[in-house]
Amino acid sequence: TTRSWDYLGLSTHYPSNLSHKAKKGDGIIIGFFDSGVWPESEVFDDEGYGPVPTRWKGHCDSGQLFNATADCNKKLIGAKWFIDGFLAENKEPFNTTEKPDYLSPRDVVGHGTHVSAIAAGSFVSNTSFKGLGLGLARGAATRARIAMYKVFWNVGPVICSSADLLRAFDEAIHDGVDLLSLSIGSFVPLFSDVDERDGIAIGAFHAVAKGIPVIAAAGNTGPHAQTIQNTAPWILTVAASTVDRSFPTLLTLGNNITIMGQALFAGKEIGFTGLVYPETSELVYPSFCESLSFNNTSVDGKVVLCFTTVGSRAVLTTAASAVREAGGVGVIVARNPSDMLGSCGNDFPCVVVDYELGTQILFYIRSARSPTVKISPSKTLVGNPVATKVADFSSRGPSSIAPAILKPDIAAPGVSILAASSPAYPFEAGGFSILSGTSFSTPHVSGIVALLKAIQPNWSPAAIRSAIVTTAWKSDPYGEPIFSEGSTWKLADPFDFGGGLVNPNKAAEPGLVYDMGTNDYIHYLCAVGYNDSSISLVVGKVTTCPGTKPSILDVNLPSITIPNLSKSVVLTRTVKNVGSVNSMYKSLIVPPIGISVSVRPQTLIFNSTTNRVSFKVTFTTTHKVNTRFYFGSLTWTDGFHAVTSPISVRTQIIQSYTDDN
Amino acid sequence: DNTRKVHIVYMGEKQHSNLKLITDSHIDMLASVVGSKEAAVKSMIYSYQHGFSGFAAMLSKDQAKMIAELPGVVHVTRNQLHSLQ
Repeated sequence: TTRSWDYLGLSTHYPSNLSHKAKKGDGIIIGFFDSGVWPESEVFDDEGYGPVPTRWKGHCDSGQLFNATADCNKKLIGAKWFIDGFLAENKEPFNTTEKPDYLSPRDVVGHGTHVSAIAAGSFVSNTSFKGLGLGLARGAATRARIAMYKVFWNVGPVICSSADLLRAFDEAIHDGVDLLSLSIGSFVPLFSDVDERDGIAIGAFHAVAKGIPVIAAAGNTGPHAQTIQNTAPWILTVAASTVDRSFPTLLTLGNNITIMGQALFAGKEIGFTGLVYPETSELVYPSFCESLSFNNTSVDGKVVLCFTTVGSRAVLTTAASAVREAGGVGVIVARNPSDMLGSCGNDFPCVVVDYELGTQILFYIRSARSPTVKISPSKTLVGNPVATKVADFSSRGPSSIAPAILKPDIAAPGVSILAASSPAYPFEAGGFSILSGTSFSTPHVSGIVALLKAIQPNWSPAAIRSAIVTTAWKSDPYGEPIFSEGSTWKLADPFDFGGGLVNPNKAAEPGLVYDMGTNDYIHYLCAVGYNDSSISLVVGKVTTCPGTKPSILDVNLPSITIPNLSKSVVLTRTVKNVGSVNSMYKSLIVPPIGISVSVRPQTLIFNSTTNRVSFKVTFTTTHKVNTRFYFGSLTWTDGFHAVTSPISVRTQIIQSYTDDN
Repeated sequence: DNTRKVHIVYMGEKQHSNLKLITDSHIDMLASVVGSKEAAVKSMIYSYQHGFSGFAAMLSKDQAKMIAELPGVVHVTRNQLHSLQ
């Protein structure tokens, strides 16, 4: 990407950052389950790469327009495709003429190319989308190797089947990937953690049990609570935030008032031209962008204003198509949030404004005899004063399966991310596109995990997750608050961004980690009620849950979430020292409103014989009614490190009670 | 045969590392339900044998139920679709 790595502190200019310490991820192999790759993209350039790691057992498979020998190299070292489960489900051949795709690892929709480039793309200078977002494109781990497992197929929607997904897990584990990046989601209601219909949780469990971190998307069904996906505690789940970059697009109204919208408009200026709002004759319903009709309004050569409550990018293209077909020359879409942009193709301007500015434009239209507007090409604004927000679309916690397991774990940039694409994707330019989604925040974290794996090869997936969660930014890199986009804006909380915004340089030196292994996951499976025989089969050894069911609150997570506190509860955590051998940490508590929190012991002492210490935390509610979640934090600090766990507590005097709490 | 759908038979952590034995055991298990080894090979879509044990196969509802009751099987469920995000 051309901005997010600078924004996150991995600038190429500073030799002391994690990227340099980790030798840009050299030697690490990242596996992606996605829509394939466009191997000719410069981001897969392997110039200067050494031999493929000898431990690598994978390979590339040939297929339609994909020659394994010619298309793979020392950067793209694995490329396989799995479609049998999908074909068997459909019981008919896949017509790739009707729905363009390649029966090979080749990527037609551009998604897999985009995702893998974000995590591990090689340097490509002077990259932009038609001049917008100009910069040096690169992944986090520019020297990491890429293995693509194509499981998604373009059958209208781009979808994959669990059977193929599990095959990809099976092969990737065998091939020897160091981590797996899954920009994949399913649908609420979710399946349980040991239900293979989910496909991801079970495959991920076996990967994590073998030391392979699995990073997965939070999902795009936000901003509503309990919409989070990929909720298993062994998965690192990633929400999407904005970066400090926007694409302001000047709208000059005929009354000389200027309004700053946002767009990816790289065409020529649209000089003063007619501006219309296609109101119905009854004036009952506003003109929704998703269902524009122009029966009573001539839009030929004009710019159209419309309003919508739908946040998706598709609304932009739908409105743009309707206006273009009716002879219009541009569309202004009023909606909130207003930073979900998209190119509308052929340099057709589709400019987004919020409702406040949209209403100003509407009032101008209604008051002017011949309203006009001029649309200037979009500019790129980087740095201050662009604020960081958790994206509207990013799925929110708490988990609907296990609300005591905080999800998402972390947030990373996932809005208007510029990266490589497939030339077959209609909204690309010069091999690059700008896309938004938790699909694109996920590989940001995957790239960072690759760097962490390079410097700490022995850290478990849980230790890596802990390092990322406990060191995250609670405010943006400039120290400004991070907001949460939604129906009403608020400051972001742990159900929006988990530990916060990923801070790669801090994650490299967490001080302490909340480590977990298979026994901790067994603890979780027992706590949520799976039976002994199922757990025994899942973990491959005879397992008996304790007679007294273990508490899910004691799962050794780097976060504390208590969804049903009625009076008082005590929970236990264990931290492992990964910093200086001799060190002392003191606790610092920010209690949630109405909750008393105490920690014993208040000081943790580590030395050459003690590198793990347990502590207990007592929570007592003073609330007398069922409340919503309140948030706080527990920080262990030695003066240099700050190991912060987000705390979320909901008082439930009446248990299992729905009252919008 | 429209009554048969893709099912996933999940058998948890693999019990040994001999890949041929794992696949053979999957085919034998499937054959015990679909009637013959030939029918089992035809029904089998994938044999999962590296990261974990299990297989994907075309099964009717009744066949899926029968397999779910066999020892060593954690779950048998229908295939599911996923989307990019």
